[in-house]
Amino acid sequence: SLAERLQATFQKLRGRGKLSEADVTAALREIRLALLEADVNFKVVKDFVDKVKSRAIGQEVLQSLTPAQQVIKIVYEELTALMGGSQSKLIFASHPPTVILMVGLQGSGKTTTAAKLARFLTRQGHRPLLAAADIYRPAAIKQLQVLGGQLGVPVFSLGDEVKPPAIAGAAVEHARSQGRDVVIVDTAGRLHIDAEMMAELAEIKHAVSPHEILLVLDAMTGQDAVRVADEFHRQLNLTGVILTKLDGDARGGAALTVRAVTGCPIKFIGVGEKAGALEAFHPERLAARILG
Amino acid sequence: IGRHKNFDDNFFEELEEILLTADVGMKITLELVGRLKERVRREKLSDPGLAYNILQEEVASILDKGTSRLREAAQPPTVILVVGVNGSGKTTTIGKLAYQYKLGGKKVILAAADTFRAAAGEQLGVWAQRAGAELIRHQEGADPAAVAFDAIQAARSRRADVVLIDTAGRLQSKVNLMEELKKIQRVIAREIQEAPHEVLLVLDATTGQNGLSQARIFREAVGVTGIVLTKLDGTAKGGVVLAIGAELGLPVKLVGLGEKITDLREFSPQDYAAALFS
Ligand SMILES: Nc1nc2c(ncn2[C@@H]2O[C@H](COP(=O)(O)OP(=O)(O)OP(=O)(O)O)[C@@H](O)[C@H]2O)c(=O)[nH]1
Ligand SMILES: Nc1nc2c(ncn2[C@@H]2O[C@H](COP(=O)(O)OP(=O)(O)OP(=O)(O)O)[C@@H](O)[C@H]2O)c(=O)[nH]1
Ligand SMILES: [Mg+2]
Ligand SMILES: [Mg+2]
Repeated sequence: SLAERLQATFQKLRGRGKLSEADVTAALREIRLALLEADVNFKVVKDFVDKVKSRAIGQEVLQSLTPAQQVIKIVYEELTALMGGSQSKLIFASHPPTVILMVGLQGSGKTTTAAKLARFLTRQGHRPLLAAADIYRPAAIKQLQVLGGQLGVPVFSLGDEVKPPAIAGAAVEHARSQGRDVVIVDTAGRLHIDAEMMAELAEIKHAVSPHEILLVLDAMTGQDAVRVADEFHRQLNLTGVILTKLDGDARGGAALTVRAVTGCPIKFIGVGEKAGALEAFHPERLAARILG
Repeated sequence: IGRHKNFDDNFFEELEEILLTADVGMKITLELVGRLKERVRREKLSDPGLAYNILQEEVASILDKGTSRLREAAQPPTVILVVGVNGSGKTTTIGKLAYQYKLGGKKVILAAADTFRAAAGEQLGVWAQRAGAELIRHQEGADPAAVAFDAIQAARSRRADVVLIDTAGRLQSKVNLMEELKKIQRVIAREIQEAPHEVLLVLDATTGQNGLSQARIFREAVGVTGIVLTKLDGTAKGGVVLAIGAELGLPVKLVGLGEKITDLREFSPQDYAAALFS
């Protein structure tokens, strides 16, 4: 573990009382390795390590801690501060319906997460409507209908021959007429470099002015997270992120990358395949997981 | 990296960044940089422009395992089990593969052994139709091993050439789900000697270092014989396949380059190595 590796590093150093530059530089080498192993983006790691370095040098080593533990404490606090500290609650419209747009790469968990959100909102006393705006993936509409059916949440669909922006617009109208106060729009997975598909998202946004645009990101995503997050944010102005498949053993460093690059809060985490497997995001827990 | 004037620290730092950013991982990155440094020293190289060729050779040699050809059974049917974590592209890959076999004049049967996820059977059904393959499906919640068993019986009685078995996505850390997969593999092996003839691990190119753990655990569980690297049409390079090749000896056999039925290609170590540095 990182703690053990740092301990070993510090065995070799004399530093006691205050953290010397030598102490910190040696420790940061291990920390950089741990963060890269955890899939945090290369440049994000560099910036983060520089930040920790300036905070750590000259710091008093607390009586109860070893130098190694002192550095870890600083790293853990910096990571937690970086990933937390902002509005991680859902934004609701002052006049319903609230519109939530789910976006992201292929296979990240958007459809499953849309259903999870619908269940979460229902339990909070809302009346959500799911909108099937993925007209491309085979049986995508059916998938959402099955999930909605299991939850007793209505699913709005115009089939696969009406364009997604029109489907989203009609879904919002339908919600108004049916007294549904939240519309969750499921969209097709797409590449951030697919101009046509990214333009489609911009059109959906223009059609329904979402209150939340949530990037659904797989926790096992590697270095590419920086490009994905940057592009989706640049083109759509994301309001939040949902990190999925955290019930696996991926360290989840992509979370730090996305936060650093977009400044967006992580609003929820997916921890399983069932509709109930959605949890609130706890920055200190993810910080510990990333550090390994 | 070709624009550097000599093999100085800046050059090697930039090379390290290229490799790490491609998800190659620290271990293999240090190895590749080390090998290059050794060659620079030994062959007294001074022009970094040569580095590209050297690196491409090194990468291709890590990935070259002889052949990307999928194994064919001595007698039909050839049975191919498709496994991997959630959302990696298994079902879509099976559709593409079925189409390839069909183009080659083969009779293909698809087994919908993902009996768990919403509309999984319907999704595979669409691909079966597009590829001109037959589908074997049970009701939702059925035993996946039973679907695999039925598909093999159907392949025998209908004289099919290939059976492609789709399974539910599962995270490798879920012991009970890995046990379910082992059971599917046992049932296949009991029915046909030497089967499954291929066990393909479908790996998303955007996956980071967790890909190595996926390969390790899936191989230990069901004897993975090859990797299908999907979504290479994005910006991710899937560099974790280098560690998988170096540490586990597993070859990449196929690459997914899009969502259409024709977006599947045989893996070429040379093409991959070239793309890594472009
Ligand atoms: N273990 C686990 N699996 C998840 C989680 N979220 C989603 N999945 C699974 O991931 C796979 C993909 O989920 P989908 O909801 O179809 O993903 P998607 O983003 O809608 O996919 P596309 O529409 O094709 O882009 C499915 O097998 C889901 O059950 C999670 O938090 N944990
Ligand atoms: N761009 C791109 N998308 C792909 C590729 N292969 C699959 N996909 C997409 O990835 C998403 C998930 O594909 P699936 O075939 O459902 O993945 P799966 O592994 O069967 O998913 P589960 O059964 O839920 O675990 C779909 O939107 C596919 O269209 C590829 O090579 N390139
Ligand atoms: Mg979907
Ligand atoms: Mg599938």
